[in-house]
Amino acid sequence: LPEDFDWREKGAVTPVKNQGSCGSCWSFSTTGALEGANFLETGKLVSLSEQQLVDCDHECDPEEEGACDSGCNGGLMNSAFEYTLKAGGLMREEDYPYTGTDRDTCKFDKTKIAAKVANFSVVSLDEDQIAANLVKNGPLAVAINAVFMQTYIGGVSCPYICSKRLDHGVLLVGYGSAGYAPIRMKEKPYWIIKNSWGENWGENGFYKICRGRNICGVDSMVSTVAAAVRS
Amino acid sequence: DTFSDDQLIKQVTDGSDELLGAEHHFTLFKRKFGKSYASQEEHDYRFSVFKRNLRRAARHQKLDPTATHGVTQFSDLTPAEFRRTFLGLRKLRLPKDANQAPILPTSD
Repeated sequence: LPEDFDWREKGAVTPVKNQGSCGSCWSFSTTGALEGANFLETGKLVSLSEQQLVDCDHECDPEEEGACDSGCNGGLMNSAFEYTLKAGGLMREEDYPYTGTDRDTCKFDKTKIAAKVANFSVVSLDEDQIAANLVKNGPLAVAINAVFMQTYIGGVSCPYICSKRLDHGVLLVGYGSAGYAPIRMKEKPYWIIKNSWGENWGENGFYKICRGRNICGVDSMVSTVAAAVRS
Repeated sequence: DTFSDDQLIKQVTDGSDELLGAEHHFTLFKRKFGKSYASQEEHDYRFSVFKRNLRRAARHQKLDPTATHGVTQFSDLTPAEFRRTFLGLRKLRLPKDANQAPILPTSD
């Protein structure tokens, strides 16, 4: 594994988006992962539609009653991959633009599919495996506890205590080997995470969180997706 | 060598330093993030939330010293409002039937 790795430098990451006042983080995490996978498959970076997921994806967990993807009220990335697989794919952002509101109608147009899911899977709770899957398969959809993100401005976040109760969907796009940590007097490796709260939040829309201890549950729910070649 | 930090730096406030200039910070916050409130009551309430969040940011800074914490676009929201409005992970566990990614070689 390389010591440092960043999919942004390789052109696999679209500009930071903004979910607005809508609990649709899960859809941004999903599109981000598929945008990266589609880039690996086709060599082209295409921004995909979160609004299609918000409006059209109501995939449910068969094991848990009422646990369904539900627009601004929340969802799960794996369910969204399942929806995308069943629906046939996702449209371009420009063909189905984001409004950040729940609507009753789904405007999915099958003739305008821009990216398809071939398969998806979850990655084991092992940081080397997470890094290997990131390097091999592209950006990963991950869940995190976002309590420290409400006040985060920059730097490598490495709280002494952080709940592992997952409540936010984000995109893992890379890692670094040495984020400077003056207080603890040592260099700290970190994950680079793309968020969906606009470029004015965090480090131009990105979050750095330290590696090594499943901080804020960042290693707990990691999903990788492969894109299918469009026919 | 005989001087400690306490002797070098004289405390001139009452200790609640994270709230020093809170009103000014709130004015800057409103301007930076284009915030406006419908009524004076709402404004006053949001200011009280903002002050609580300044204290919270200071706590986060102590707990998370390698990052910088402070005023963000969410500083006028309570933690519950923040969760309700901007977080949306619906389930806490993965489906049992989820495919497991194959183990990849990581040495060399």
